[in-house]
Amino acid sequence: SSDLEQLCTYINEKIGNIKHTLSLRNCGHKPALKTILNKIGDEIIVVNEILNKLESEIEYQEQTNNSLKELCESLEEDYRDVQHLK
Amino acid sequence: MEAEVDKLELMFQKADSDLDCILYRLEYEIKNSYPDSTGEKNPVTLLKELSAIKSRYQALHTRFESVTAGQKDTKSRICVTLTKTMTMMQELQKLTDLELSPWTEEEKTAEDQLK
Amino acid sequence: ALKNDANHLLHKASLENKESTDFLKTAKVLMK
Repeated sequence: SSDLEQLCTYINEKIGNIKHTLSLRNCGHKPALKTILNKIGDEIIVVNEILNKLESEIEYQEQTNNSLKELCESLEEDYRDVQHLK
Repeated sequence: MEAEVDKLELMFQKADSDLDCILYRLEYEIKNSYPDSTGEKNPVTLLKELSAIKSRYQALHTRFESVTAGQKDTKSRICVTLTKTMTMMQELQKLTDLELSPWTEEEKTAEDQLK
Repeated sequence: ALKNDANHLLHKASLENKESTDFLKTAKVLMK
C-alpha cells in the first residue's frame, strides 16, 4: 500500500505542477502581474549574487579548515615529541 | 489478479506520460507567447530558476553546516593539544631545572585568547 | 524569505571565517 501511496503522491505532484503552470499561463499578459514577474526576475539575479558570495565564503572556510587540520597534526606531533622527551 | 495488476500498471504509466505531455505543451505555449525578444523571462523559465536557486541554497547550507562542524572539532583538538603540551613542558622544566625564555606579551595574549 | 535566509547565512559564514582566521593566527603564535 505504501508503493501505491508513493505512486499517488507522485501523480498528484505532477498534477499540482500542471495547475501551477496553468495559473502562470495568463499572468504574463496582465500588466500588474507582468511587473511582479519582472520583480521576481530581478530578485533571482540578486539572490544568485548572494549565493555566489556565500559559495566563496564557504570555499575560504574549507581552506581555513585544511590549514587548521595541518596545524593540529603538527601540534599533536610536537606533543608526542615532548611526551617522548619526558 | 495478475492481469488486473498489469492493467492498472499500464493505466498509471499512461497517466504519467499524458501528464508529461500536457506539461510540455503548456510550457511550450507559454514560452511561445513570450517572445524572448522582449528581453523578459517567461514565467516557466522563472519558475525553473526559482527552484534552481532554492536547491542551490540548500546545497550551500548543508556544505556550510558540515565545514563549520568540522572546524569546531579541529579547533577543540588544537586547544586540548596545546594545553597538554604546555603542561608537559612545565613539568619537564621542573624536572630538568631548565630555564625557558619567558613568554612574550604576544604569546601570553595568544594563550589567553585560546583559553 | 529565500533572499533573507541567503543574506543571513552569508553574514554567518563571514563571521565564522573571521573568527577562524583569528584562531589560526593565534594558534600559530603559540606554535613558534
